[in-house]
Amino acid sequence: YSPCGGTRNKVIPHLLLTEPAPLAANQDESTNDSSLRTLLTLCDLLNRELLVLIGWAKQIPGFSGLSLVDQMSLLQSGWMEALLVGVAWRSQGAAREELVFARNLRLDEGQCQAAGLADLYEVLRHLTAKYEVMKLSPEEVVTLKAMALANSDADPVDCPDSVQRFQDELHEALQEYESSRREQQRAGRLLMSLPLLRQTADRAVQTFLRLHHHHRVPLHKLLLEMLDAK
Amino acid sequence: KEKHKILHQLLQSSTSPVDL
Repeated sequence: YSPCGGTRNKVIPHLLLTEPAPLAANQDESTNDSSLRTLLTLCDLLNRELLVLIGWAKQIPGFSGLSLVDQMSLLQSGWMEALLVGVAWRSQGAAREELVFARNLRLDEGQCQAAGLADLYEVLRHLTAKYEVMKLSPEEVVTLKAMALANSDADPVDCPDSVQRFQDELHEALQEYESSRREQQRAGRLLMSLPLLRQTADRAVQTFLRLHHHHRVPLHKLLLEMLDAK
Repeated sequence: KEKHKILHQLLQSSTSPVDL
């Protein structure tokens, strides 16, 4: 695992092991409107990804030790950030600057515009470009995802000390990983990319809420519940 | 927590079926 002679910290290897396999999209066939079909297919995928994300969160070391209230709060504020780390990672190097939501759901700028996702396209491409320049390793991606959840600034926090410990353990794992690669400055760079991730996720949440409330796009129950929690 | 019923259920149990 470590090119520099092993590391004591087991958090990142555990995150790599428990990283869920990417889901495939189920093409919606309820409408002839191709843009609406794209949107419904995407919302169905997001709903299933959310379900997987909740199961994944429970496996992050330290998460299940948090109070149920804090587990809920962190997920309610951080879920979109955690999901978008995956989308931006998959979209790296994609042809025609597509957004790769799944291997069988790749949307270019025109398709996003037609589906009412122009705003989302713009911010997600920006995030993807940033990660591309940083040349993230898989270890960094899984850690970034867990940190996005841990750092979601949920308010109020039920047990601040436990949440702080949860954050510290992930931060420590990242620092240990980067120092084992002799690239200590990367931990800071990764942390400095979190504001853009937060901003991108906020725009994504606004986009889906607008589509649902103003354009009556039907959403699955779990996705709607999590969007409403924002 | 009625408003966040599904998340609550999913976190409490990994096995109980949830209406999505």
